[in-house]
Amino acid sequence: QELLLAESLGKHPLQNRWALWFFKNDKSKVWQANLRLVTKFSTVEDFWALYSHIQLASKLTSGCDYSLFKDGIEPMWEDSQNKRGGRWLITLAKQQRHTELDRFWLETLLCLIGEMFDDYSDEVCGAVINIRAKGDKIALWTRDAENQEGVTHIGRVYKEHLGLSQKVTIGYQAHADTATKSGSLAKTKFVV
Amino acid sequence: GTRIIYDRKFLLECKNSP
Repeated sequence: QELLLAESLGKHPLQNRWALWFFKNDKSKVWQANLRLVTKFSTVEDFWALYSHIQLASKLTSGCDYSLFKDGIEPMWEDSQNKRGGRWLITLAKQQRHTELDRFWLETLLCLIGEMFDDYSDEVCGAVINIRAKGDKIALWTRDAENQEGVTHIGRVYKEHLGLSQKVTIGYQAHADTATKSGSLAKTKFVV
Repeated sequence: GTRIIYDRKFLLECKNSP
């Protein structure tokens, strides 16, 4: 029904409905209170309307995140659809905020909504961008860290879309490992 | 069923279409 409605309005329906979340670090509040659902969309046109309306990630203040997840999955590793999963992590150097951050994030969003991971697109849960003074991060979250074939396929396609050189490697961490260790100490499960 | 897939070029064209 939703698909027919989108087409009748001359819009291009997406395979999934997506939810954009915004996180703003306010230390006077608990973590969950700082996380807000911005909106949901399910057509290409509504994605662009939203994207054009919100601030570029590079203009956000430190401590803020954007997350884009499939409708029904909350942007936290505790969600039942995330907790057995993990993330491909892109760690950026400080100067890349001005040169590559917005482009990487847009490419990430296009990969998600365009379902560009072939047979493994169902493995994708969402993506998160963290704006941090010490270095920004972008992560693509998948649902099953044990699905080596799916995870590595997604990683290869993702890396290609970001335009990363073959000399650069990106790593995948299971949320279960990240949750028990602090950031950079989490072990890397796969590399592409 | 079938999956609705869009490539990068198509998505970017949609941004610029009226």
